[in-house]
Amino acid sequence: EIILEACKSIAAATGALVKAAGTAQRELV
Amino acid sequence: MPVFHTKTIESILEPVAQQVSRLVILHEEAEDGNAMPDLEKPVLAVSRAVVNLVKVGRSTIESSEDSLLKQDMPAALLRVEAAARLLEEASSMLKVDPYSQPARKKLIEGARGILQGTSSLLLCFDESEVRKIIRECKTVLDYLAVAEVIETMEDLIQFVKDLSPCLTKVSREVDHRSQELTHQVHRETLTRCLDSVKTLSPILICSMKIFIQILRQHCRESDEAAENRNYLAGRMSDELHEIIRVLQLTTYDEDEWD
Repeated sequence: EIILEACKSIAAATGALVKAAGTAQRELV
Repeated sequence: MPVFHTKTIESILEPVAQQVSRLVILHEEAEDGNAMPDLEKPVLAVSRAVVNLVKVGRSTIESSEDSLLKQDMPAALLRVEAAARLLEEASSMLKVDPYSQPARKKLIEGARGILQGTSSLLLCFDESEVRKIIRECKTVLDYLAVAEVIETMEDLIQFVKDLSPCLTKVSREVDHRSQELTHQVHRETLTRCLDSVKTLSPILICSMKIFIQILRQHCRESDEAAENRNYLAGRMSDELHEIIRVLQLTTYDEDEWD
């Protein structure tokens, strides 16, 4: 289904964003 | 205990849910934090994905005949859109001040919102798919209700012709659904009930045939044959009702199974 693919894209993009944001914090912890 | 009730939803949301949880922990442990990197590009990627989802979601709503999906899905789309706006705001604020605490909070809130909105949307869609399977189950139930008025071989042949494709479809879809579920007890219940339905259906047809033959011979035993046929149709109906009940379960309340 197309809607599942669209959700997969959002999840992947959000995952990449959160990872990028988390990397800088991880260095401090 | 699984958090998501289907393997598809789990495969989509579980990795991002873990990332968000990790970010929240990191944020709490390093309250002052390092300078945030420029998040413009990844936020833009999320925004683009959201625009696409909203487009696809609206098209799904328009083409669907499911009134509950039409009612529930728009709120999930709005939630995802609102979360994307929070991420955009956070990105802009971090450009000005990479140490901004409100921006970090917005970032986490936005990521959580995307997760929750996408989860709601997937749930809406999944529930709609389940309702389609339930409709097929109810069609079989309707046919089973007709079993007790079949009194000729011609009608029985027609009955079998009508019932068989529906039963095959239910069997295929429930089997597929059971494989999709992450909750083992639900999965096993569906498999067990479906197996019973598949075992009982040829026995029911046989009992209907015996009833018709006895009826033809004007034998007294026709009452007993009718009772046997009704019992089998009833057993099949009970199993289908149980399938319908389990198909609708999305929670993991173990007390229910005690």
